[in-house]
Amino acid sequence: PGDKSTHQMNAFQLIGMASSLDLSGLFEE
Amino acid sequence: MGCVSSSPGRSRRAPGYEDPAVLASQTSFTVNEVEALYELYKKLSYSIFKDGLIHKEEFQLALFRTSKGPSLFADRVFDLFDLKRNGVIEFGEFVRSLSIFHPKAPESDKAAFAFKLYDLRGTGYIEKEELRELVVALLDESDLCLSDSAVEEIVDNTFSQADSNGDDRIDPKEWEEFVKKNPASLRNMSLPYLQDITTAFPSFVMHSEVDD
Repeated sequence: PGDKSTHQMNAFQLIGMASSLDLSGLFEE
Repeated sequence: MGCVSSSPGRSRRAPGYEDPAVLASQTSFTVNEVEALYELYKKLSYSIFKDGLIHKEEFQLALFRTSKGPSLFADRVFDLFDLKRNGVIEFGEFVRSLSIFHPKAPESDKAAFAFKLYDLRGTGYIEKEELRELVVALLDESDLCLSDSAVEEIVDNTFSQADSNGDDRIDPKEWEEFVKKNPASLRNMSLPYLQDITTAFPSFVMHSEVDD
């Protein structure tokens, strides 16, 4: 499970993929 | 018989409203951009409770477009935006916090915000258990699937890079060094939308009273 690129990320890069950390949703109309 | 509109009007200022010129002087935004952000702020802060303050439910609704269950990350971001810790995000807090996400904001500000975001228990360190908890929260809210051993490996590898003194926790200095070497770790701390709000979101722009 999980592709190779995911395994190569550091934990903080991985966490950065969380959609709830993407604040662009605040700007969508 | 008259009636009172519950929609946010131009003349009514939200509680906690601050002068856009003052906010512009303290952030990465121009006065016009702060005014555009005020239009966005009003929209968000009247989406559920109609009191001109952004509550956690309104913040989550805006982020996810639906009322979904608790999200560790959304909770953390809300709590960090809520500088006065009074359970709501006021306009000044909204602008000052979003300013950190401006592409031109200093990397050191972004790093400091991210550090607080990941320091779940507020100890002044990012501990290994906190990092593990964050990775598991990411897996819970995404379609990604990693085995427990893969999570352990990723957390251990990250600590081997970041925890230079080997005390099983990342301190602010170690974090600073780590993000300098791994800038992609701060990628979610920049919002391209904020580069030019007035162009990207013309519907939020009212007739400004000032020229930038």
